[in-house]
Amino acid sequence: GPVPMEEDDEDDDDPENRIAKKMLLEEIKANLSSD
Amino acid sequence: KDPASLKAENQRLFTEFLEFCSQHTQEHSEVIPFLDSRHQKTSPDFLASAEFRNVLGRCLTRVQAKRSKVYVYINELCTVLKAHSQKKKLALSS
Repeated sequence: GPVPMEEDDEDDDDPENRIAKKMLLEEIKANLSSD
Repeated sequence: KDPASLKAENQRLFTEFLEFCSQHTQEHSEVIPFLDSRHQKTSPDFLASAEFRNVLGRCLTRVQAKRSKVYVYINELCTVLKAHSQKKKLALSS
């Protein structure tokens, strides 16, 4: 049968962006827990 | 340019950056408030500097051209704002 097309996730296609997102979210988390 | 007009221009560029990025970070709604809080903690001298205008202008142009790297530019701006934060951590005494 036909294979459904995967939805493009532009953000996660870029490794540099993926790393930056991870760093940013970790920093936000650390800031929230230190407040 | 005088500091007052630089500050106004920087504020306008920062708002534009926030508005653009908020459209592309909707899956992590905490990112934009975090960037905004960093901005609020930044030294007024830096906020009115040509250096900040250059960083903002570069990040804004790049993110608009390549929104697949939106977190790269947000992270870059956060790092710059952090480096010019008013609240300096006290050095640990030995």
